[in-house]
Amino acid sequence: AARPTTVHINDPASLVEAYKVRASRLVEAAAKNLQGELNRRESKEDAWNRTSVDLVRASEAHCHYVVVKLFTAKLSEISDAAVRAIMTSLCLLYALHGISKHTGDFLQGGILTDAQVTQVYQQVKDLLAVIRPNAVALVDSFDFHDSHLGSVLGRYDGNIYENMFEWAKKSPLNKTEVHESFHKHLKPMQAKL
Amino acid sequence: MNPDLRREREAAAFQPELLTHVLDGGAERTTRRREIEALVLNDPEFQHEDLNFLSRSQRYEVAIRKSALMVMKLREYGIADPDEIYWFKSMCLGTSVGPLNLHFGMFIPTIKNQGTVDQREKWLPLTCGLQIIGTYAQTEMGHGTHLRGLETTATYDPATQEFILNSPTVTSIKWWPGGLGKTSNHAIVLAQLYTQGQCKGLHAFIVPIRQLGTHEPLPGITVGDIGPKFGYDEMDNGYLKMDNFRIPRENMLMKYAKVEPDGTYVKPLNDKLTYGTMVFIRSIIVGDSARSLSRACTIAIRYSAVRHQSELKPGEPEPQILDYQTQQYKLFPLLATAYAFHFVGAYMKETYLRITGDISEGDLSQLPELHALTAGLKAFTSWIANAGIEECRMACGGHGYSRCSGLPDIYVTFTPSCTYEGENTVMMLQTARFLVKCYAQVSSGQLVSGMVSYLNDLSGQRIQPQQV
Repeated sequence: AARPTTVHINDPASLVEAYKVRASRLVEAAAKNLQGELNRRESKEDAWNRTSVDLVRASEAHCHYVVVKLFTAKLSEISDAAVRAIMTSLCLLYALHGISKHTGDFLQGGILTDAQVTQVYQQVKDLLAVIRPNAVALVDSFDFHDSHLGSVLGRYDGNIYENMFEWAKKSPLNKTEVHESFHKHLKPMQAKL
Repeated sequence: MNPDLRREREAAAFQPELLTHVLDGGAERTTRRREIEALVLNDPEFQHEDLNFLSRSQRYEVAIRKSALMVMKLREYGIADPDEIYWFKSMCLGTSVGPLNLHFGMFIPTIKNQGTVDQREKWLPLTCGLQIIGTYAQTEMGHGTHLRGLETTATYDPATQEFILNSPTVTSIKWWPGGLGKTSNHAIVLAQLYTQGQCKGLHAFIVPIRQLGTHEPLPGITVGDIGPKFGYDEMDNGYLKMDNFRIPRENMLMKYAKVEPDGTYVKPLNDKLTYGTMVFIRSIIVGDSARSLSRACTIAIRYSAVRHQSELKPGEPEPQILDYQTQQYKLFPLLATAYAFHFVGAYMKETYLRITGDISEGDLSQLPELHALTAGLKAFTSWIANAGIEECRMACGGHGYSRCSGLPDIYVTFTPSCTYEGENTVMMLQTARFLVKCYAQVSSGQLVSGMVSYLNDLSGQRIQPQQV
């Protein structure tokens, strides 16, 4: 018997279920479309090709489910409460943002209601505000050394502008104040005009 | 320290160091990683001029010098653990790629995975000592992801017990392999095997291409650099044309498939086994997606905290652009994605090691799912990371377009992963083939396991839309 499942959009585990049902629906739809094409034509290669858009969508939904599942599973392994809290917000943002970008899949399958989708959009915006004060700390956690990051804009100390000016001065074009092309081309042209 | 960033760090609700430990897999691994990185950071021999100000030839030379230095330093420090080697190499190469990458990342693993015991004993010492520098030549000018379309031939001559390698057409010229143009003196060449008048499909052959010592191309070998690309300036992606070039029978990697001295062909246990190297590389690409997207997010979010622009409230000072909801909406889902892909990359690495362990015990039962999962996740993560890096560049406005931002380098170095090691759409279709097969199994009443076990419950999976 169909086991009714209710999606709680603030619960990562519940969102994993929603992604799971989306994936199985799209796999089933692709498989049935493929079977339908097979029934209509001799060549199984033609049938495959004429279903390939559905097949790619099914694979993407499968991979999306795998990513949400693995991200959610990781949360329980985080021992520090403050780190687990911010990672749970990130996990919810990842899963809900994914739903907001594929609402058709979740509505069509009766996985979420229209009202729930509206909630998802609002929840995504609320999570942006939750993450905002921790955004810099979250990228600091990647622990990229400046020389590995290779970026004046992304320097750990944030002293961007003075370093950008120093960087530009090193451009080979600045080796001489007047580039040799002035004397070779521009000056003769100016003399003739 | 820029005052904005200082304030941001003081306001954080958690300790970044603890999250770094989660990403590394423990505090001690973080400590060890930093020790390894410091060996490079504190070594003046690794310093060089900004690559952005060098010509292509100069960039290639810097990359070769650093790669050679890296090999010698790894030996000097006695670093042999794969993760530690990876940390050391990443710090050496920074955002650029190394001409020896395929030697370590493809040539050696392929010999390990597909060579017989004798072959491993003969070749591995030479490759580890870098007398032999190899690459992996699969893609041709006219053929890529569809391996069965490759035209290069290896015809067995029982009279001399040799294979004759040949590039029969211009489209069969090997094209793209990293390190092929000027660096390598050997290549593992994928070719259609012909023996006793029959084609036996794709197999791997170790082919010498340059004379040891002089490094001159061997007779019958035409090899060189394919010219400038969108990025990868330090990499000598090359071309290789073989004109009836003979190699000894022992140079065919024969752990799975064999050709006897008289030319008799012995089939491999499972034709997926030659995919081993690609599955390995695809599981690595998932981790690369995470690392590249993490780098881009780091740059864009730090810059967005420093940059002030326009006015949110009339008369007030220009706010940080990170305070605009639209900027947050661009960057924070990508930040979440970077973390998600990091955990998936770690899972793929563990799963790959576990299943290849089973395979060497002769248990191939999980190979189909591994093959399908790595193909799908490689495509899924690289497509999204690719678009995400570009989003981060644009989120930095005009300065994101300057090479000093580092974002163009991250993009041009990462974007090939959407087309190499299996073009992404083809990868998704390979995953779909596996999913459809599992669906057919479930429909006929058999249960499936692993990441597709959700299909077992198809009829039960009806979600009751919740009244809000």
